[in-house]
Amino acid sequence: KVAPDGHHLTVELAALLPSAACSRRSAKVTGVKKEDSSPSLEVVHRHGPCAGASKAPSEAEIFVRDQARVDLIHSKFSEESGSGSVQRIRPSKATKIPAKSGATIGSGNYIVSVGLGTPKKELSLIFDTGSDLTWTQCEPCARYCYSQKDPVFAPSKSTSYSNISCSSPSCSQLESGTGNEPGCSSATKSCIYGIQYGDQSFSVGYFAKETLSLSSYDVIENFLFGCGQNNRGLFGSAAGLLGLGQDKISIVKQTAQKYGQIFSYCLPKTASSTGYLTFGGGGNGGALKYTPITKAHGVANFYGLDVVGIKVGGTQLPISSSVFSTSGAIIDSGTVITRLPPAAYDALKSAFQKGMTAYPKAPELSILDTCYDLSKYTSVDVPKVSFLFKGGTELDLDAIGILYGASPEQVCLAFAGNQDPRS
Amino acid sequence: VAIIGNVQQKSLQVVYDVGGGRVGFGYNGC
Repeated sequence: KVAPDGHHLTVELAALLPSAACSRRSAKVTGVKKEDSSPSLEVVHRHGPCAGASKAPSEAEIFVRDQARVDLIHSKFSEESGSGSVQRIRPSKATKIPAKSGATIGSGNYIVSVGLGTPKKELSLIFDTGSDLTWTQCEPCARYCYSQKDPVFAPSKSTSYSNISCSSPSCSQLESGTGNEPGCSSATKSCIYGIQYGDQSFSVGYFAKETLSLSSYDVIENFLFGCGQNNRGLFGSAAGLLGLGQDKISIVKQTAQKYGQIFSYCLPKTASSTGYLTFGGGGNGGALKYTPITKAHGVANFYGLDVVGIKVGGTQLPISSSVFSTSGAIIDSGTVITRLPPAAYDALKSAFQKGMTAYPKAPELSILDTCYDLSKYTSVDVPKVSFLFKGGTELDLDAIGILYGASPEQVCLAFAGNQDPRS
Repeated sequence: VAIIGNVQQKSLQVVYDVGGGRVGFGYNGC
């Protein structure tokens, strides 16, 4: 809750720490909707009890993966040497990211369940605003399929499945959304997609169309997706990815007429609770504060935002506006820890530490360098952190968004600094 | 004192209005 001074949050420590039990939302879940409302999918954390995950990775593993994803995103925005312009680079072409052991990129941490085919088969897909192509593993897994929770989708058992031909205009759409030119099967003249992520994870298969069911009322016919025949990487037990980027092959663009290019989500507050992903407008429970989507410094498929300031404890930090405009910013459902330009992070860290002097420090946790030992407390007062966006939008973070609790002995400020102010 | 809501359990709704070129944040939408 907000402390009486309005500038601090009082948080019960237990709310910051992982729980072994799944706490499900009672409404707005898959299949529970009125005919005239927007389709809403339940969102669960990939490694939490609501996803039936048996073993969650350690914080160190999570942050190594998170850094690998951030490194890939940075590389996409890397500047051409000398020209000062920004080159659009897709991961499979010019970008060379060192493969890190155990690192995965391209897969986020939140999962939704959708129905594919006729009759429909339920598939758990990682939802990702940072990529565009939706794909799932498909039988007969001609080359390779990794182990997944749901049965692998079988096109031969669906009456609505068909491959896209090489000569179809849809086939030529693939390059902008995957970074790879499509291939063509010599035998069947079917369009072949390939998508590769920065850690060398990939999916290759038939580009196809199929009926996608978001709920029993919301059925998308002729949805273009990747039917993967060779899939390798650390995608966990998910059946594939749901691409929510801005390219024309993303689900957002493919359903533009039906849902008006609007979607929204509430991410689960913890790995043991659930949220939702909704397509279409309307039904917003509260007033919304908007900020423009920017072009993200030329990499159009990402959702760019303009951060203009940060407040800690109600006071705006003395950060030059050029600090934010030099780097730009994106919002990405697949990144765990928000990265800030070095000068902005230093200012945030300094102000936050001043507001936390009552609590003993703890060792750093991987990329998180400002940690506290809160084991002697049941509730703590933390300075309120707010982000200011272009257009006058001020966003107050709640405690879950400010602190990352690994254990009562190690609760950390949930931000990290970039090394390069241009990143 | 009546506790009618718990701020800690509220989540932030994020709305992507791609056609309108804007992202919205809402406190009471979840």
